[in-house]
Amino acid sequence: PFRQEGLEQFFPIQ
Amino acid sequence: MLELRLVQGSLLKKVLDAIKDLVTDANFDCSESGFSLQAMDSSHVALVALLLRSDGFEHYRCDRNLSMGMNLTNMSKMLKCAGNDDIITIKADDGGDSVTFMFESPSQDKVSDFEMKLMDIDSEHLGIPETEYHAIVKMPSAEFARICRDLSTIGDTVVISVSKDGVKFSTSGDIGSANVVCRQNNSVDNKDNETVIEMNEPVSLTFALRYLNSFTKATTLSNTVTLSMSKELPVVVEYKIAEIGHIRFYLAPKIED
Repeated sequence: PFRQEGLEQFFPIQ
Repeated sequence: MLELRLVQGSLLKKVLDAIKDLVTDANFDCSESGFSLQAMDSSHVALVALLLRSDGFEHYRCDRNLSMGMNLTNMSKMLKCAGNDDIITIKADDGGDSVTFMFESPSQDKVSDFEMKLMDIDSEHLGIPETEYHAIVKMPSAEFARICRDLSTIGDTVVISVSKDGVKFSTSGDIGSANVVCRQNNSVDNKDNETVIEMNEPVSLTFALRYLNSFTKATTLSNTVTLSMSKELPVVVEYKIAEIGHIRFYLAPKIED
């Protein structure tokens, strides 16, 4: 019951 | 013109060993402040951020900011040709399409240079904000590596929970489950053997073990590792590189649906 988000979900793309 | 002379060349060899399996191609950025890299793995779940500060080099010349795209497998092949005691100098011309690694033996009786072609790499740069983390655990890097390796024989994911009692690593799989708890301890003799927990509030996060295992390839760079965690944020796994900088790995947590 887990989902794996990418890091872009947490940190803004510059 | 770029010329960076690193007396302890083995550090660069170790850095490459630590990241080459996680990231295939990466841009090394060179500026007045230092030699750095930020790159994500192909699934964009893990990120490595390397900084080697300019003042950690014996000689550091970087006339203008330069970004050099390198294939890390190829770079690693070249650095493997350097002796562990060799001094490594990285040289490049502005706008050139290659980089040269020069290896000097400690007694200066053998000098080698290896030229590697650079490549154009399109990569996304993420802005990582300075954050106050809910919990920061400092522990021996070998202990962390051992725990990740052991737990990955049982399960695919680990729950890392920090409470006032300590830091708990838990996993489960087809054959059973396992918990490892490390309590805060203070070592009088050796600070490197300490486990130190700073906690503002308890935090519990779930991660894929295969990435953490990959990060532990940096264990040779530092006797200690720091895990910084906040609720629903990527963990930061940091290895300090003696007197010169750090390598930080960021890993996105698995989030319960």
